[in-house]
Amino acid sequence: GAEASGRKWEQKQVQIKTLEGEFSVTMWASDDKK
Amino acid sequence: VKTKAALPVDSFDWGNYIGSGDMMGAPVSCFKHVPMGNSWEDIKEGIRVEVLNSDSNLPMKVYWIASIVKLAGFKALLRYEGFDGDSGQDFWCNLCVPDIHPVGWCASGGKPLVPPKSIQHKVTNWKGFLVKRLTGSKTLPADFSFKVQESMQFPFKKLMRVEVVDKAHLCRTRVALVQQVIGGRLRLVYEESHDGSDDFWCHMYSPLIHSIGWSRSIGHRFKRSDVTKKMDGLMDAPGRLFAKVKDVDQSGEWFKDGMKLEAIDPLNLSTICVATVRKVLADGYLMIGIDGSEAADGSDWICYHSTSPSIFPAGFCEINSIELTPPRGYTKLPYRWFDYLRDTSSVAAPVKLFNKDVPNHGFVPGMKLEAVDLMEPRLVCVATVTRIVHRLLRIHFDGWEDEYDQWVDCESPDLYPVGWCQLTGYQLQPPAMQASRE
Repeated sequence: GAEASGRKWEQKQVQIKTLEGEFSVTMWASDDKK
Repeated sequence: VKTKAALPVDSFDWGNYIGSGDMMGAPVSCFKHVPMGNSWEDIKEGIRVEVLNSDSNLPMKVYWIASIVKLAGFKALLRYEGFDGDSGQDFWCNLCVPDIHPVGWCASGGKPLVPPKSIQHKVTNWKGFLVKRLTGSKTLPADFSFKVQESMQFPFKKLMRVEVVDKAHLCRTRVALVQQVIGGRLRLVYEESHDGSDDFWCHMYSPLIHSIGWSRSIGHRFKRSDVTKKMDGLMDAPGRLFAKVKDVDQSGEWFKDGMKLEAIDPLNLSTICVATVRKVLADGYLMIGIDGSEAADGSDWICYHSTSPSIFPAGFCEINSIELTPPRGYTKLPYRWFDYLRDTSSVAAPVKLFNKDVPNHGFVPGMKLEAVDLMEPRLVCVATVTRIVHRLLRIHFDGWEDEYDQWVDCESPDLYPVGWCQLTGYQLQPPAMQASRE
């Protein structure tokens, strides 16, 4: 939910690229709703 | 009053100093006036970032994922993914310097992540390993680098004109020009200083600087500048750039000349002294003199706002077990307010007139930080919070005797998190070692 800082943690699909190839993982990152 | 000399700075490293043990750095969120001070809550241990892989023999720069093991101010102790419980390769870095990125930054730029050479063969399926380690974990906000850069912009510009306390006569102000801006700290040069050496360092939110015309507007003494012709390109710093003070209602009961109180001695910040309201100015400002050490002409009175965290009602020190410095020459010791008020036929300023706000500042005794030596305001030093009394912090300068300690308000713009000097390019004074002190 919303944090006191006015930022909100959201789940994001994050792309990862290694020498073996590219894939995605689900991570959390805060986002500035203002 | 003892002042510290600048020391050789070249070999101090916060990471080595803080280490991975119990020593703590004050969190960036304790310092609302610094870059990122209002957007650091989400930076926690366990967050993943993409950083340079220093353990690679490839000809080009490559990155790998690391997690934050420990935070100290802007600095973070990082551990590359794959080292698990092995702290041997942990390394410190400043999260706000370029080349620290949220996970996903490399892929967005088409750069492959490459694991450190020493653990490359430890894992056969790095994709599976990373999916397992990263899924559900946290990373930096996507706009982190942009936020850092944005917060490093400062509105004060070179050659802007301000009014600032006259360091040789605290009771008056003078016009000064902004000559340098570093991390929000201003190097001001008094306007009459022909060779530019008569300077004064303070933070842009310091209560000691004001817009042109402030002194006249509140009845504060002012040294008229003998510069008749205003240089081209000069402009008065706009009023909106300066720290605001609370509006106060002076129509009811208010401070009066002669009322007694306790105040941090502006000429010796390690002491809180018996003081007197010498003159009540407009907009809630007061001229305060330190009892027993006032020049006859009032030239060392200092202007404090009535909401200033540096003035206290009589009895504050006694209640909080703080040593109160009695008036110089007052021989009736131990000092007792009751006796002194009777002996001087004075009254104490009413407690209700003082600012009682205590913000949830977050400081804890033992925390490390970078603090201005307010007796030598150009020096920012390695320091420790050694004591906390409500919103008042006792700041100790590492390696120096306790007599250099200073009482500083928790919201003072002269306190900075670990790593602030590195981020802004300001020179940090390391802890004094016995040899260098001598």
